[in-house]
This record gives sequence, C-alpha cells and structure tokens, in this order.
Amino acid sequence: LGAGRRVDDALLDEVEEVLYEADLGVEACEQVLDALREQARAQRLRAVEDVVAVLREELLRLLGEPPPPLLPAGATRPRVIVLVGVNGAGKTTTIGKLAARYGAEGKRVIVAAADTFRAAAIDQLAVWAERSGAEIVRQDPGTDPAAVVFDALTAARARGADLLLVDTAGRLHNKANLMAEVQKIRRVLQRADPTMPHETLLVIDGVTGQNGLLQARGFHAAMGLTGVVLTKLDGTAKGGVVVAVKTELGVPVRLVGVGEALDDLQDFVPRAFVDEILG
Amino acid sequence: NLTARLDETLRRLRGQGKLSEANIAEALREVRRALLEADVNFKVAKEFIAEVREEAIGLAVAKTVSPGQQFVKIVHDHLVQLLGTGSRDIAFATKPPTRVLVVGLQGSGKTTLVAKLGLRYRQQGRRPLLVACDIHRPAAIDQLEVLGKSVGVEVFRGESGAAAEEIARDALDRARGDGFDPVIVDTAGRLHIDAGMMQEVAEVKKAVKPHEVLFVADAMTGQDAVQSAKAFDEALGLDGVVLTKMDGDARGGAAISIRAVTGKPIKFIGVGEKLNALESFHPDRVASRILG
Ligand SMILES: Nc1nc2c(ncn2[C@@H]2O[C@H](COP(=O)(O)OP(=O)(O)OP(=O)(O)O)[C@@H](O)[C@H]2O)c(=O)[nH]1
Ligand SMILES: Nc1nc2c(ncn2[C@@H]2O[C@H](COP(=O)(O)OP(=O)(O)OP(=O)(O)O)[C@@H](O)[C@H]2O)c(=O)[nH]1
Ligand SMILES: [Mg+2]
Ligand SMILES: [Mg+2]
Repeated sequence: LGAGRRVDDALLDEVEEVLYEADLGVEACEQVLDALREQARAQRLRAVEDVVAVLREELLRLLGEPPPPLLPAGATRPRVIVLVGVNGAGKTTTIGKLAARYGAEGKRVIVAAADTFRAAAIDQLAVWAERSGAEIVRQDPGTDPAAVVFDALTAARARGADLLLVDTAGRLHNKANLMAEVQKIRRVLQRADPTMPHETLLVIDGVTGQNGLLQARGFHAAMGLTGVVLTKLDGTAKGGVVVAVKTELGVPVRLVGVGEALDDLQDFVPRAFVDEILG
Repeated sequence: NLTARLDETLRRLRGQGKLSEANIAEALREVRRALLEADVNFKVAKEFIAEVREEAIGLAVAKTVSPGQQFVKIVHDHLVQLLGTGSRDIAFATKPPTRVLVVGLQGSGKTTLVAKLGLRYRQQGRRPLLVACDIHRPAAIDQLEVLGKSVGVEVFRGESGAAAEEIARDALDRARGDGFDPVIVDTAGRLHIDAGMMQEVAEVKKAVKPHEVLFVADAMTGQDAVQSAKAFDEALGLDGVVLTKMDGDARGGAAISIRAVTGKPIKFIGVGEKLNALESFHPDRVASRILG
C-alpha cells in the first residue's frame, strides 16, 4: 500500500489480500472492506493515504480502547491471574515474563505450577521463577491441579504476595474433560474469594488462524475471559484473529509476547498493532 | 455445511446441460469463502479456485447427484489430488543409522513428535536414539528425557554448555558405536526470520546429514503457514511435514498452504498428547475437514 498510488480496483484487491493475510478472517475482512467500499461510493477516497486512513480507523474502532493495567494501583492482595490456552501457545513463558515485570516493580510474586501433567512442565516454570525472582508453589507431577492452586493461594495470602500467577496445562477447548479440569481451578478460587480469579487470560499463539476465535469462544464460555495475551508477534504472523475475538466476545488483547526472553512482553497498543497489519 | 450451501447456490443448474463460467461463479465464491474460513492461504486459495474453475467449466451437469454434491466432489477431489502424493513414512537408509531432523516454529509439537516417532519405531522392532539438541528452552532436555523414558526409548543428552551441532555429532558417534537406529534429532523452536537460529539449525543439519528433514506445523496455523514453511524449505530442504494437534477443531487449511508452497508430502498427523497419538496422513479425511 505504497504512497502516491491512485485508488482503483487493483488497489482494493491488494487491500483485500493484506487484510486476509493478517488472519482477520472472512467476517472481519468483509466488515472492513464494506466500510471501505462505502467511502469509495461517497467519493471520499482520492489517494491511497485515504484508504489507509479508513482502514486504520475501522480496525481501531473494532479493537476498542487500550485495556486497563493487569495490576492496577490499590488492587487487593493477592491479585490472582490465571493463564489458559491451547498447547504450546506460550503460557508458561508468559508467566515468567509477567513475574519478571512485576518483580522489577518491587511486587512479591508467587507462581503456581498447576500444569501437573506435561513432561517437565513444573521444571520449566521453576526455571522462569528463578530467573524472575518469583516464588514457586509446586507439587509432584500428577497432583490435582486445583489442589496446587489452593495451596498456592494459601501461600500467597500467608506471605502477603501482591500477585499470584497460575500456570495451567495446555488444553484443546474441544476436550470436555480438560475444560472441566480448568473450570475446577476457577471454582476453587471463587470459593476462596468470589472476586477471584481477578483476571483470566487466554494465551493465543500469533500464528493462529480462525481457530483462535473457536478457542476464545470455548474458553470464554468455560472460564469468563478478561483478556488475551497474543504471543510470538516477533514472527511474521499478524495475529488478526484477535479482532474477531474482540468484536464477537468483547475480550480485548491485554499483552503481546515478542520473544523468548524474560523482558519480551509488551502492553497491547492497538495503534501499533494496526500499523503492523497495514504494513 | 458446504454441500447444502452449494445446493442452494446451484439450484438453477437443474435442467441445464453444462457447468458454465456464469452458473458456477457464485459457487466458486462460496468455495473460496470455505477455504479462507479453513485458514487456507489467500493466494493459495485464489490459485486453487482458478484451477477448479478451469476443470469445472464444460462439465456436464450430473443427473444422479445434486448440483451441490457434484460441485463439492470436484473441489474435494482436487484437494485430495493436491494433498495426496508423496511417500507416507520416513525414508529408511540402506546404510544405518537412518537420521531424522525435526524442525519448526516454537511450540508446534516437535519434542512430542520426536518421542512419538521413537515409540513408533521401537514398536517396529528398531532401536531408536532420540537426541536432545534444544539447548535454549528451559527444561527442554528434561522434557525429552521424561518422554523417552515413558516409552522405553533412549535419549542422548549432550555435555552441558555444548552447542547444538556438537551434541548432534556426539549423538551420532554414540549411535554408531552402540547400534542405535534411527537417530531422531529434536531441535529448538525457532523463527524463520531469526538469522542466528536458522544458522544454528543449518549447522545441526550439516552435522547430522539427515535422510529426512521433517517440518512440524500446528494444525491451527493461519495465513503464516506459507511463510514459515517456505523459509524452512529454502533454508534446509524439507522431506516431509507433520501436522500436529489435529485432535483439535482447527479445519487445517495450513495443510493445503504448506503443500502448495513447498510441494512436500505430509507424512504424519499428531492427534493427541499421548505418545501413541500419531497417525499416518489421509488426504481424503483432511480434504473433507478443510471443506467443513
Ligand atoms: N518467538 C517467541 N516464542 C515464544 C513466545 N512466547 C513463548 N514462546 C516460545 O513458545 C514455546 C512454547 O512456550 P510455552 O511457554 O512452553 O508454551 P505453553 O503454552 O506453556 O505450552 P504447554 O504448557 O505445553 O501448553 C517455547 O519455545 C517458548 O520459548 C514469544 O512471544 N515469541
Ligand atoms: N492435543 C495435542 N497436543 C499436542 C500434540 N502434539 C504436541 N502437543 C502438545 O503441544 C505442546 C507443545 O509440544 P512440544 O512438543 O513441547 O512442542 P515443541 O515444538 O517441542 O516446542 P518448542 O520446543 O518450545 O518449540 C505440549 O503441551 C504438547 O503436549 C498433538 O498432536 N495434540
Ligand atoms: Mg506450559
Ligand atoms: Mg521442544
């Protein structure tokens, strides 16, 4: 969409390609392209800059306002944040990054190793806890994840932790027994305190296509999501599926993962995200 | 479903003699929409639809099935043809040990696949050696060791601090010395645009001289599938593709995209976290799934 081009069918075809290849999906693409055609009919598109402006405006409108901070000032202690998502999305690594970020702000952070299933999952989280200066609550592999969470909450309250980050096992949303397991984690927290968990974040891999919307529907119905963490945006994928997640479910992106190191975590900035899509 | 939608779109075909440019235009748009919803890459879908159009025009309208069914069959068969050719297992070397290199993006399912292949070949009476060449991810080597142990397959763990390619070299010495075969090498997840990491895996490949390079891709991958697959193919030369997490509800259009852009065969699909959850690839099943 280089500067100085005139607005013709070839350009609009290219726009369609750019939007689709960003993983926006059929619904969102049609919505954005309709807005564009509307402007074209009203003769308001003189140059490619007008096209880009309309696209940017429409995408920003769909994405909504920048989200509130995860750990707001004056939050009750401990603030409990549960991370869920499908296998390999980046949950454990994101917990390490969150622990580091808030640890650096002087917060006392506890991480709960509630993935008691996958090989070496607890060891992996333990490395991140060490690197970030967080304390880890863990049990033997095979322990009921909800029991680990309960333990971790007890520890967080006893030690006056500011933040409790709960790592869960990867799971596909179409597996009823696994979704029941993560709902049990939620119930255990709610029973301890009806405001918990304060945040439930769905971690979505940046390369995910339209399945990201199905994941969000499934996890939102089971858990009630307060946000999405979109990972691996340091790759070439654009992560456009989060637009549909916001417009259909009202669930906003809170954070973005941009690498495998401890500090590779950014707040979600809608404008920067849209500019990446529009190249 | 697509057949029902196409029946509706094509109902005016009844009583017509042939499929024409005009009477299938709408149907082709429906099919393109289905492919895009299934995450087939935009350009790949466009090309595919053009080929289907060419094939369909001039065909006689079928008398024994509905127009929707006829059209879906044309598309389905075309998808199967695109997905279908190529061998279905790894190429075993005449002079052992056979060497397999497993590569792909972060979190795609490589380590799990390496252990699944270990189990598969152990069950065939072979003596596999799994090689832990991921020196980056925390506890990656532990992960492979736990998995290998769970299925009675030996895991080679290199010296602490060794580079990935040194570990690979030492593993091959061990394999030759103790008669392990095949040797299956797990590597760290990496981005195709990370020059340093692509250099590392090129060096591991040089050390391993693999008979088979397998690209592991997540079935839920969207439009980016063409980018990563193409880049890995250009950098390393792929022999096959494994599509993982097919026990999910992703339609799996990435299979089409990857096949279209690399021409390499999909050899296996992962259908679960358990180490016996590995199936050979059936193009007709994947084609039906993509069409929804
Ligand atoms: N490039 C990149 N890699 C990432 C990012 N976040 C996580 N990863 C990598 O993705 C892979 C999977 O990360 P994990 O944290 O183990 O993912 P997970 O969701 O906990 O996985 P399971 O527990 O097995 O479901 C690892 O290799 C991470 O280093 C990111 O933002 N960018
Ligand atoms: N449901 C399901 N999960 C799978 C499948 N294959 C792998 N997994 C899970 O996906 C997650 C990632 O698998 P790994 O084997 O760690 O992936 P990887 O490619 O080695 O990850 P990195 O080394 O970080 O790049 C784990 O939770 C696995 O159990 C599959 O076919 N189905
Ligand atoms: Mg994890
Ligand atoms: Mg791995």
